[in-house]
Amino acid sequence: ILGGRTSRPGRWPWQCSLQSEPSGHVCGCVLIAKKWVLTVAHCFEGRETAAAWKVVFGINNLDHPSSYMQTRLVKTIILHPRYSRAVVDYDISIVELGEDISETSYVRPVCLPSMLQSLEPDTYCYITGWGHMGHKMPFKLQEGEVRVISLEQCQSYFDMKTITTRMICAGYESGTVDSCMGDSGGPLVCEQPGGQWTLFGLTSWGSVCFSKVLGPGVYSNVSYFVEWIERQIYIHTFLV
Amino acid sequence: CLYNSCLGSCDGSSLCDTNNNLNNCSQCEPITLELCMNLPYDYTYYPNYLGHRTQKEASISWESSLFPALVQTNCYKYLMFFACTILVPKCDMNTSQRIPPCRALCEHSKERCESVLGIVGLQWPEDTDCNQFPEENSDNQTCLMPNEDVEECSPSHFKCGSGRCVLASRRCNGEPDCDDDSDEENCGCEERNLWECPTDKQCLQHTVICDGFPDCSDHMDEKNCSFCQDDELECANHECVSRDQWCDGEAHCLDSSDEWDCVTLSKNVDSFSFLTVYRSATEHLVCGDDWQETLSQLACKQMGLGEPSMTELIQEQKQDQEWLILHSNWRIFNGTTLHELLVKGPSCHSRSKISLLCSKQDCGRRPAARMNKR
Repeated sequence: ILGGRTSRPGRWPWQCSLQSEPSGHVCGCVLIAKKWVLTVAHCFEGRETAAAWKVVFGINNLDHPSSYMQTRLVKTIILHPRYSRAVVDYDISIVELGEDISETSYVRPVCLPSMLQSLEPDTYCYITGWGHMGHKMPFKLQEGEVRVISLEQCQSYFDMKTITTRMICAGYESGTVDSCMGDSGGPLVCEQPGGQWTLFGLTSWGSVCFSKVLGPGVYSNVSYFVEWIERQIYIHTFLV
Repeated sequence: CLYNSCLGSCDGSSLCDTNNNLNNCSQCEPITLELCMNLPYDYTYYPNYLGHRTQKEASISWESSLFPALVQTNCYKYLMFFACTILVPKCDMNTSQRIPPCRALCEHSKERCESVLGIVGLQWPEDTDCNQFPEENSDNQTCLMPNEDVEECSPSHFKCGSGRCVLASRRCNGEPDCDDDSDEENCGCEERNLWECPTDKQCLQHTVICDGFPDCSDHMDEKNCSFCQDDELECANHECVSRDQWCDGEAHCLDSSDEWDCVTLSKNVDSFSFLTVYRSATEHLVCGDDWQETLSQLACKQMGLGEPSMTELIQEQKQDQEWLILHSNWRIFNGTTLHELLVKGPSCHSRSKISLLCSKQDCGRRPAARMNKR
């Protein structure tokens, strides 16, 4: 996360770290139910076997396992059938854990939006992750507040790509607060009236964020995929 | 490798060529960078002249956005060709060596286009010092120069009638970008060999028609995709399955769509929500005879909701109601769906239907982040 700040334990209990040997942390991910996690499809490029992965919850510092930490193996990886590597569209995947997590104050699921719930431009939301900070990779979870921007305005930043309804854009023209490599699959969450946090985006792509940062970040639009997510969870829970 | 540096290890992925031994480490790899898929050569060599180690890295690089945008300014006819010779350098299949652009090609590109970048406060990419490239025909070192059939525009561009290149995302975007406005001509879906949604006039690739995912706002792209018999129903992926198999607890469609949304809560006028099952694609009420609380829990869980907060048996007034009743041995079934435990019944003795309220799954709260009074 560029331009963010170090988070505190328990502030984002749905944030998880998708890990694979020998790299360790590869991508972010988001807990949506006791046995189910969301991340983006491009994290699995070239490594789509479930056995190669594990998911770590309840940590703030990647380097210091906390007493709240829970680790689960991956049972199933479900990539969206329309995921396109070339244009990074339909960039979403559902991960089934080997066994349920135990819900604690530090490991809890986030809410999913309803299909009709969409984000208005100029809404402020949070992104979190252990990705690049522009000058280094952090150990501690970083958080940043970003502003949602319209798809039309977003298209103007990315001449070479087509911004689709499967995407949400958030950040700032100057790119001061943005997600970066290693944040992929992590959450873009917004607080709803009543204090509940809802997941609207998964960090997906953007312009180069090590230098010359320009333009907002692009997130997979979770509202677009809610029906697909719920159906996949139903199929893999009740129809196996 | 024994003779030259090899690509990184394969991480045990099956992608590795099994006879990859120390001697024949080929350096050449097919070009996959969309931007440079129309070059007069098909194989490239990494790392490239900008220090990118893979084509994936090149595809998200600053330069892969900069050059196509710069090409639109028409500053140099062969700029796109030069950009590709450094983004995806040609690889000589015999020697597995990379072949550089000639110095003149680099110098012409830089002379004509660097000033254009200066206007918008950008610099020519640092790693492209032309002196690193050989002079044309210098001591028979081969280097690349464009010939007359080199494409000036990349596959990510649209070629204007005037010959200029504008980015494909600007084609038919409602704003003229070509100097002759040709990017806003022939914008009908058919003229661009695309499929048109009847209502919202959206243009779709033919590949997504009848693929099981609706794209038009009225889902017309997923209509009339298959012709099922009268006693059959169409799956989301357009297969046909027998009506009797719909919501019978077992997936018959390859995409399991015959088992989607089988158990729901239907609202009625006085806002009771009655447990309803869509057996054989017909709504059925569930008879309350022998009902157990565990069945209410299964129903709520199956609908992706939390625990049941209320279960009530309500008298049904209608006479000709179609009922589903509990299978006599439902207790021995395990790990199944609720509707698999139900069978069509001639009657419901108690004539009572099930009114059910499920709580929502608790989510989105963060108790540890509470403000602690000091």
